[in-house]
Order: sequence, then structure tokens, then C-alpha cells
Amino acid sequence: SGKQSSLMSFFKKK
Amino acid sequence: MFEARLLQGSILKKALEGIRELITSGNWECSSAGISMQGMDPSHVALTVLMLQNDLFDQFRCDRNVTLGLNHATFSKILKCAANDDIITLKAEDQPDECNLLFQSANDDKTSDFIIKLTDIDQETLGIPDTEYAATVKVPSVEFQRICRDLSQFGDTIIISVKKGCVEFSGTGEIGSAKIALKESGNVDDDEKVSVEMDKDTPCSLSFASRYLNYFTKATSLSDTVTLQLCPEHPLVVSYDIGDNGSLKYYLAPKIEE
Repeated sequence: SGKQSSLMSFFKKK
Repeated sequence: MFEARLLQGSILKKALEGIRELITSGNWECSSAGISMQGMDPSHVALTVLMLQNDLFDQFRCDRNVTLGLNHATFSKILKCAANDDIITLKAEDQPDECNLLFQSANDDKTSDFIIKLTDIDQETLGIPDTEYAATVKVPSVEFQRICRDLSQFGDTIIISVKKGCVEFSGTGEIGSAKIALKESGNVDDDEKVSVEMDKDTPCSLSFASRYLNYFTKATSLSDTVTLQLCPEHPLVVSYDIGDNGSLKYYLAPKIEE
């Protein structure tokens, strides 16, 4: 039922 | 010197319920604006962001920015010693290695004083980009909690679909499948109602891990309504407002086609 994506691909470290 | 007095101490108790199972420890950043805490779960799937603005507190003093590195299991154990109608005061020195928690009963006949040792937490802070969401949905928080719980019986994924005037939650698994649709209500001022706002009326459908959605619903008691914001191929935002002066928000990375 789909592969879990990571938040790191959307948000950048400050 | 940092000192914050919260008349409605139950807010802190409820907020921690929505945090502790997702993030084991976090840096609670105190500034003159209020208290904020951001943390990600170890697998980088969900980001939790708590904001408690200074106006939420009846007394708030923060001379210099202070970081309280708190173990959430310990913090939660101590907060469980406070009654729901207790007044809670947090106190810390400028460069603290401990934080003082004071609980006062509503009729002031009992005071409890706790000290929690702080830990140095090396945590990355994430920049959350401004996003134009394709859909914003408001539903009663208890309804959302129930839907997440009910659909979890069918599988580890919940699909949230928004189309004009309607939000649909669905799940499929070995035992069968389920689909729950909530229609937009006429009067959206009422907390019991459902509102669906869409940008450009384009339907939007995304898949999420039900396990995390269920973690988020631990914050249900913070607010009568929960807001869901969706954008194709973007993290879902699940927000619980804490009155007008605070919020507990979760960002959840979607599941994508393999």
C-alpha cells in the first residue's frame, strides 16, 4: 500500500 | 529567569499526551514570545510542533531565551501528579540544568513542587516551507479520532480524499475495506460541523500510515475541532488549536507509489 516517504525529502534542516 | 504560570494546567497535561509517544525528548524553547517545541519521530516520518504563546499564560516572564531539554516520559510522569484543574507554573534559571514545576490546586489548599533535571538534546530543527494547500478540512476532533481508529482495523494505510464539499477516509486490507465520507455542513461556525475548502476545486487524494494518524489523535482533548491540510505529494498537516494562543501541529510524510 505504497512506500513511506521521509519528511527529510520535503523539509530542510535549518 | 523564566517563569510561566498557566491557569488552565490541563492544557500542558493534554499537550504532552499528544507528544510523548512520538518524541521521547525535546528542546522546549522559551522566549518572550512563548514556549515552542519541535521534534521528529526517529524514522523521520512525522514532525510534531507545539506552540504556546505568552498570552496563553496569565503570568509570563522570560528575560533571556532558555532551552529546556526535557525527557517526555519523565515530564509526563510529573504532570500526571497535577490535577486537571491545577494551576501549573514552570520556572527555570537563565542557563538551567533543571526546571521547577509548581502545581496549585484550584482552591489553593494544596501545592506540589517538583524539580525535573534537564538533558542536553542535540536535535536538528527543520525549516517548514510555506505551502499553498490544495485542501483544508475541519472536522470534529472526536469524529477524526473515531475514523482513524475504525479504519486502522482494515490496514496500515488510510487514504484521505477531498472533493468538492466532501472528505472521504478509506482503508483496504485482507479482511475487507472501508470508506467513511463526511459531507460539508451548512453552518461552519459550529464546532460539530465539517468544513471543506479547496483551492481550484481540484480533488486531492493522499495515503498515510494509520499508526501515525492514531498517535496524533492522542491530542483530541486539546480542541473540539481538528484541521487537516492536504497538498499533492506533500506532508499532511494535522492541527489542534489550543484556544486562540497556541497549537499542536503534526506534519506527516505521505506514502508514495512504489
